[in-house]
Amino acid sequence: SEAAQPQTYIVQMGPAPVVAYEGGEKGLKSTKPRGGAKVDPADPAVEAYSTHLKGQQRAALAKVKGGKPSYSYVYSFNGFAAELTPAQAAELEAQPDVVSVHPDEAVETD
Amino acid sequence: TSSTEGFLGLDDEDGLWAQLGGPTGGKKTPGAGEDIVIGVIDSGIWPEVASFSDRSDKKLVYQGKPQGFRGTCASAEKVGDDSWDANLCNNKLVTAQYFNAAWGGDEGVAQQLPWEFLSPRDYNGHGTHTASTAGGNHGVDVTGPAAPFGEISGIAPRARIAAYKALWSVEDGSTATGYTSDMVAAIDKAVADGVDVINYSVSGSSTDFLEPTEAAFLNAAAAGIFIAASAGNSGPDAATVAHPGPWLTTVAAGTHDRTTTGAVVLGNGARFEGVSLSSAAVGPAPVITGAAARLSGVSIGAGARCYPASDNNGKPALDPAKVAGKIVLCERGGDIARVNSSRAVAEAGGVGMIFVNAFGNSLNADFHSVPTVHLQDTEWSAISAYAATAGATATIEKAVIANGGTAPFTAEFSSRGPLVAGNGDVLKPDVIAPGQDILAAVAPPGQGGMDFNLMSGTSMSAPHVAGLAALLQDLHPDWSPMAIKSALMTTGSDVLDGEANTDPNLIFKQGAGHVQPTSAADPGLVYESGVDDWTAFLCGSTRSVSGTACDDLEAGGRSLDPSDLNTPSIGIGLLDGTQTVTRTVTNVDDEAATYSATVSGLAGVGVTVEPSTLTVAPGETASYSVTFAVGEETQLFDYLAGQLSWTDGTHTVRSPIVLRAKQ
Repeated sequence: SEAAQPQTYIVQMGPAPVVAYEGGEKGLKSTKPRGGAKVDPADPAVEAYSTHLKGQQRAALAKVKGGKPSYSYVYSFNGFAAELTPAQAAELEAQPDVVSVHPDEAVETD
Repeated sequence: TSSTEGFLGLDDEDGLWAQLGGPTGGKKTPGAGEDIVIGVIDSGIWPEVASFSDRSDKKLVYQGKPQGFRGTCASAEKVGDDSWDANLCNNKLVTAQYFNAAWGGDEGVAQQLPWEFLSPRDYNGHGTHTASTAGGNHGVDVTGPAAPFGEISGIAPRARIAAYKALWSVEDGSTATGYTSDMVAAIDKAVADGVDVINYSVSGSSTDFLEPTEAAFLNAAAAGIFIAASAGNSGPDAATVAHPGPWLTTVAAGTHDRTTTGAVVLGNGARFEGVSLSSAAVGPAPVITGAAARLSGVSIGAGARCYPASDNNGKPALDPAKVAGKIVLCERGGDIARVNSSRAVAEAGGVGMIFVNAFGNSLNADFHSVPTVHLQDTEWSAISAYAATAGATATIEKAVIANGGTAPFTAEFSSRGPLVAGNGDVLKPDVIAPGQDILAAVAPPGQGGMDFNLMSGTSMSAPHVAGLAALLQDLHPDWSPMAIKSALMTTGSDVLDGEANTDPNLIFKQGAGHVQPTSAADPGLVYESGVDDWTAFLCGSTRSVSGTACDDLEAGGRSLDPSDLNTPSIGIGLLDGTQTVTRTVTNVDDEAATYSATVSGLAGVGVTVEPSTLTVAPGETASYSVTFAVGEETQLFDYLAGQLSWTDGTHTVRSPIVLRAKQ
């Protein structure tokens, strides 16, 4: 029964995150003269793609009737973190749009 | 930091700072790292430190936010029950945010870590240390016990700092921990905000290229952000290096040339030299071992290690009646903070501490509660035998702080290759930089009330490289993160550990070598790679990539062999007979040049570089291949190493090579 306890998982989805997205009518162009992200979250094209990704994330989670997500990631990582049972995590991993499901792991200073 | 800028040559006449207008710039002229934003994902920030002030003599010296940077400050922080402090940010510290959903949000942190700030404010001190190392202001006066060190400066002193707190501290400040889900959130936000460089002094996977933070960093790098990450502190064991992604720069830790020498002289005349920051001598005084001075009911181990109550189930290990007025011999204990033992000695009335490693750990200059000298484990038996004799005494000498010591050596704790992920086809760490006994700003709550402290770790070496990346991006705005990484790697020098640079043990410690910023500013050639290259690499080294993407790349003629990734190092996990790797270089100089190749090392392996000379126009690329062939004399299954250097008479572009041979 311990193994069935919910825990946080990080779910990576298939479509590219915002910074790697080059499609769309307008396309995404650098707003910075050097370095830095190529995206401005306030740009309508970026906003539309972000909304699209978040919708896909919600739909994936809804299919497994999972717990409340703690994060939705869209810019450098397309996915979300949510509390799930191992069974729900396995179900998610089987979805075609899901690349991987990682248990949330502890990290520390070096 | 107080001295590593000098050690790295940043303040030389022709150093990077001078090339960029100086460490502070002028009234209307930019300075070193001007307007580059360094995102620091760590334990938060102590904003009152002068390293993060946007003023000098009360005058504003930073104007607004850099163009295109969008980060904002977390809402003002809560102090106590009902009041709210002022905004943490200013024009130097352009962003401060925090991430704690994995702890259960503010409520979860308040329950589990009641001492922590529910804000981006740093309790631990680690985040303040890494941020001030990478991009703190120049010429900040050091106060408190560290005052004899003078001033500190960040590596890129005119850079801006964006602090993302995702690590949360234990009460004694010995470490800070977090969860991957919060770290990815911080990375995602830093990318959205538009930082130029990310420093990540945090542990990570050694086996998985697509662990979530590594995957997030891949896209961050694709977006033009340079990422410096700690190699880990699991040395000197082999195969311990973390952060395998070739899109980030993994940094090992070395020593630098500032020495902090101290010594203890025993009553029998024996003198033992080690590391110390004792501002005054103490003794001769009676000397006693911690084990002999322990309270009744305390284990010998806890006594020997001089545990304070906080590390010994609430009961101090030392008996004040036995310790008062004496110098105590303590063994460095497990994971407890090194300064905790001297605190226990002070609390028991001791006047000094002889602190001896239990194993072959590094020697560290720490600010202790009593005058202390830190010695190698090999000194234990002689000192403990003497301390057990009747009437034993000792004198701890005043420490001598000096620059110009022999350096760099690899820090004992620094994690080493070979990299577990990728089966030897990728060399990690990438570079080595100063990471032992680094003085920088800290947060007082987790650091015994100090504003400045010394810390050691690959956490300290990574921000040196993050700062250097900020300087190189300032100098060369058109360089990609991989060009910066390449420049730092191909111009590296060797550490002084004693092995040849054709010894795999040395390469697994230093990667391509110790960073040399002045040379990195003018590397001649660089090795570039991008998303398609990394995808091909992942196709060849892991099955976690969509088969369609891999098929498309292969159909386009791209090699999926991980050894073919266009990195400034060459790794072949298993050379079976003959293998050819290809590389492409880009001339980033403003003149055409003809380079010639030389290869050293790799005894018994046939190596052919084709072509062996390359003529490359400015901005143009040229490709070459290197064929490795197992010979009858090849040593099989052990790692072999060598160096490939391209020289044009002005530049030397050096790549380390490691391989294992099978026949």
